[in-house]
Amino acid sequence: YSTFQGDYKWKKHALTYRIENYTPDMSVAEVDDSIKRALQVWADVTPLRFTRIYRGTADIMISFGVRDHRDGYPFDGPDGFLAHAFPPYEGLGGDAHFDDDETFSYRTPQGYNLFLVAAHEFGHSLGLEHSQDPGALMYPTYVYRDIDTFALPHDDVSGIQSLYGPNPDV
Amino acid sequence: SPIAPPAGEDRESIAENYLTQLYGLPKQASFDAEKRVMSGMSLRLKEMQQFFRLKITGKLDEETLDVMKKPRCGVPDVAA
Repeated sequence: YSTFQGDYKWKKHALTYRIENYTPDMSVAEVDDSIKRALQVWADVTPLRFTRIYRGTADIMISFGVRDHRDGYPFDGPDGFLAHAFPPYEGLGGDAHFDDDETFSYRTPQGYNLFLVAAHEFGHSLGLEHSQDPGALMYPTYVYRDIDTFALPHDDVSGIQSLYGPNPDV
Repeated sequence: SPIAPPAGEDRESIAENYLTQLYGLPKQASFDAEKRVMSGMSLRLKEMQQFFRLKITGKLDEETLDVMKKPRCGVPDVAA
């Protein structure tokens, strides 16, 4: 695993997230559930806890956009880049953007599974860089995994716990 | 009908875009800069090949190009 060089980690354990808009590929409930479960992947192994807010600025702002979406890192249309996220810092830090020119899916291998893409991006939101381990969630290329049996790979657990420590409730 | 660009040109374009976005390759400013960019591209290709544990040649081979074409996260692989 790898972490961003510098002190890129949240100084608090209670973080907020807000879903600013939705993809037309999935129902609102499916997007909500995918995002919630993607954050829970990280909460399960750390002291981090996530609360959803519906207005105002959250630590992790989540949105779907296409091409130039005004953050200086334009998307490239279908395939190629699927999403990106910023490491922890005030403002844009922590925010996750998904390329809405992709086709996202809920529980099928068709399209790009939003839960898997989001879980990867939230790794960046919390301070992880890309891993060189091809089996890691934080490996940069997309690989479909069975989401019913998904468990956060050891490399990712080690990475996130190097920043925040283990879950005290387990 | 329109003439398709040579395959080699398309490959270079894919590689240049990939390395510019993810490995900090400076955008080619002019024709005069081409040699410098090609040198920079070779270094960035080596970085990328090292990251993905490919054969480190600094050249755009098929294996490297295949990795570049895979769907992926848009965050750079190296500290930027």
